[in-house]
Amino acid sequence: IDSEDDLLQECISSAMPKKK
Amino acid sequence: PTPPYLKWAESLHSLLDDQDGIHLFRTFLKQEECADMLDFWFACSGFRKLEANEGNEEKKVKLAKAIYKKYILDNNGIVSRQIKPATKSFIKDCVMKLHIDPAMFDQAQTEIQTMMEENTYPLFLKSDIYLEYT
Repeated sequence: IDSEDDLLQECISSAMPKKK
Repeated sequence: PTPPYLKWAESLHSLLDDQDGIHLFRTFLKQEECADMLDFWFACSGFRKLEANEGNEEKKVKLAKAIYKKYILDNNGIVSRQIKPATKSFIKDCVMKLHIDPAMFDQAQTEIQTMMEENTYPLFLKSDIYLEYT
């Protein structure tokens, strides 16, 4: 379950804009 | 130059293109108990981006299942309630038959985006959180 959550979190972060 | 918080008021996309904007919008959504909508929107974008690197089929399947389980399967969830039944069964079909496609969440993402544009985003621009920030 943890790794599923980690995967989701990683996916969400990957779509966010990088700090300008 | 235009301060970022004024740009946020131009469109949902300008808001979601700025880290501080996202953070503030998420704080507002959390208060309204619908932060999952924003997380789902980003998860869909992240999932689509995975296509670029080949050789991670297993990861794509795992991720598609995880997104489906967390946001769509539970009919009482905030995201699930905003997505049309036809869209949900399309995604369910993709997951069950392992037809994993980079665009499989696109329609659901559009429906959630429309919901945010018409509802939570205008409310955010009028919220105390935003006004205090400005």
